[in-house]
Amino acid sequence: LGEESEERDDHLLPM
Amino acid sequence: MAEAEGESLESWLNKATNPSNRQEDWEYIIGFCDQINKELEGPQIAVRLLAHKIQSPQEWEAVQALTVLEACMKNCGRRLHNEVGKFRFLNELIKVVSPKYFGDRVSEKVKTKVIELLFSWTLALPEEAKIKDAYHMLKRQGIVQSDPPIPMDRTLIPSPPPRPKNP
Repeated sequence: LGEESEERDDHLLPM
Repeated sequence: MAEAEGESLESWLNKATNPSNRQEDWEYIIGFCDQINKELEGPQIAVRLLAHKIQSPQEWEAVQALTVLEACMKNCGRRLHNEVGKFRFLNELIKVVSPKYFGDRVSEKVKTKVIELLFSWTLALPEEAKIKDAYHMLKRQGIVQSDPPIPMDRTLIPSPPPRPKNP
């Protein structure tokens, strides 16, 4: 639910 | 100092990281940890507040914030580990050490402590895969040359998680 979409949007900073 | 009922997380953290503190103030540091444990959204709010303080241009404020972070990791259990283990927070630590972001403006003391914390968590919290990802990325980028020595008191032993507020 909310947590899953949060998980999908959680990305490592581009370096 | 009298305990203040109903102090906010922000209020505790401001006191715990005040650049005017002559030394680390454990009453406020533990007060902050306790407040996290009391609030349903405590960990989410705490990491956002901590990230901001850790990025402070005032070294002593940032150093104290890192001490608070370390204390939280020991005292606030899984709920906090989960929040710290998200890229949303880890990215803020990466910015502190990376020359592409703030790394050139941040003192070695702060950067060293960030890297020590990250490395110690890769060992103590193997289930938090993103922490390992972030740390190994710093190594690939050459920002971390070699694993730092970890002082004995840094061995993070997670305390049992507090009783959850909601099932």
